Amino acid sequence: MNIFRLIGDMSHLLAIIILLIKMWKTRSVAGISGKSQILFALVFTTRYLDLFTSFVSIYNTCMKVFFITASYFTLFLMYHKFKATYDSNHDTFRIEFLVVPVGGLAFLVNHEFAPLEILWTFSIYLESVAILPQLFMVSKTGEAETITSHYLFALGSYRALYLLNWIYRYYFEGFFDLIAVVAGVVQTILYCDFFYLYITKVLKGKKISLPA
Amino acid sequence: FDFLKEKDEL
Repeated sequence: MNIFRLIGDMSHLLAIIILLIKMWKTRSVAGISGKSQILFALVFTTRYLDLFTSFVSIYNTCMKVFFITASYFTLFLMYHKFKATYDSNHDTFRIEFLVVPVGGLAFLVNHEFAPLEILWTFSIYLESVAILPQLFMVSKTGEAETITSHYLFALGSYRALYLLNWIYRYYFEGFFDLIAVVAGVVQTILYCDFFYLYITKVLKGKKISLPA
Repeated sequence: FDFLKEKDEL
């Protein structure tokens, strides 16, 4: 464990908590893409299958349990409890156009042609594009609530911090995972224009309003 | 490169 990965995990944890707070406090899922939340639940499910087979640390296990539980609870809030506030008209990204190619790529490009490894690779590739429905929805609605912007900033920062974690681990531990790094770079790049808007607007007290 | 078989990252 290093400081970059720890802050990254905390940023990821914060993002999920911000989202749950937003939904619980406003009793609304307006502006949130259910499609992205489905992809995140799929990412955690396929990545944490080793939850019961390999024990790394208490921290690792607790975080995995929390991430999986929180992602399914988020789906429950979106598609059941606060379903009336779900904006399906603006959440129209065809996620099959993400899942199918990512699934194919995971079969072709992986470290080891074994079920758990291919599922892990699938979850890494899928996570790098899982935010697309959400960013697409923000561009379609033309604006995002401030708390949703904080959610996206924390979520985008987590993988950017993981990039620093991989640089650190390369130099100090000789650890390097090309698949995770490439997917992490793609994932972080997807947030770049949002990061720009967040830093130039939200931090100055304005709302994010994209040219619709 | 040393591909860590034991996935210790989240």
